[in-house]
Amino acid sequence: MLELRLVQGSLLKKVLDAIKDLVTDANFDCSESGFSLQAMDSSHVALVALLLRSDGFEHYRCDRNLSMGMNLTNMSKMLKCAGNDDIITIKADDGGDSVTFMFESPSQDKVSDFEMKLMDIDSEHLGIPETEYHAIVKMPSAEFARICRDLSTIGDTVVISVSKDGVKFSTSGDIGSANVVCRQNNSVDNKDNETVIEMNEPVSLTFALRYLNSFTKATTLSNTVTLSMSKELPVVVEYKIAEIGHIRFYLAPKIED
Amino acid sequence: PFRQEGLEQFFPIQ
Repeated sequence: MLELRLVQGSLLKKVLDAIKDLVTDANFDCSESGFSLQAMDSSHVALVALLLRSDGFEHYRCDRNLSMGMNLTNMSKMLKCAGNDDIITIKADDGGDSVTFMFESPSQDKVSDFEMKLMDIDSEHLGIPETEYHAIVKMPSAEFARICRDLSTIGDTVVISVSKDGVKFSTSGDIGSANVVCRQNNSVDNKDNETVIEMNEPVSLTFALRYLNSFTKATTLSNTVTLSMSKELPVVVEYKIAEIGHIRFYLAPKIED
Repeated sequence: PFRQEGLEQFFPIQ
């Protein structure tokens, strides 16, 4: 028996909006510690890892570990039927072949339930080691989204370079080239507006912009984003989900031959 | 002159 009650149901709606274009089908894993997902895109270049910790739910009952295969397009269709202020409860029986999403309006005068069929999904689970990254950049998520969007009008790939001077995003294409440099700044008024660079050694990596643009669909989940980079390792693009968890995207770098 | 590896090249399959 599984019953997860999320008061801020809009978070789940936003999570689905953030990942449904990257991943078609995925297994949601439910355990004592939380509700999680790890899935790769069809080309296995990008991976999304979601964690919603159990203590972030108003009510969290998970009698035994459960993996539920869901089509994210269909799940998104159902969650779109929830109001932004609705409380969402996810319910499933052990060994059942469906999951139920229950939506309650804040004033409790409207209750809906949507049942969705589950599916069997064979997916590879990757072991992602805890790593000390060479450079970690924290910046406003809207700024990162803007840079990715702007640069993708010029080129297909971006070089992200972190040095003591700041973080530089560079691209080039048929019509020309572009560089955007963000320097470390400290905002007294609002920590969300800060760009903070922690660097052990300079790092420069090249990525396909279309994946980064896809990741920025998570911008609505958090005012800040963190980019963690090490030489010749996938970048981690992390959006914290208020008080409850995170969504992390991993993207393999393009490597010079 | 770039090649794109899959994530399995970096992280072990469990």
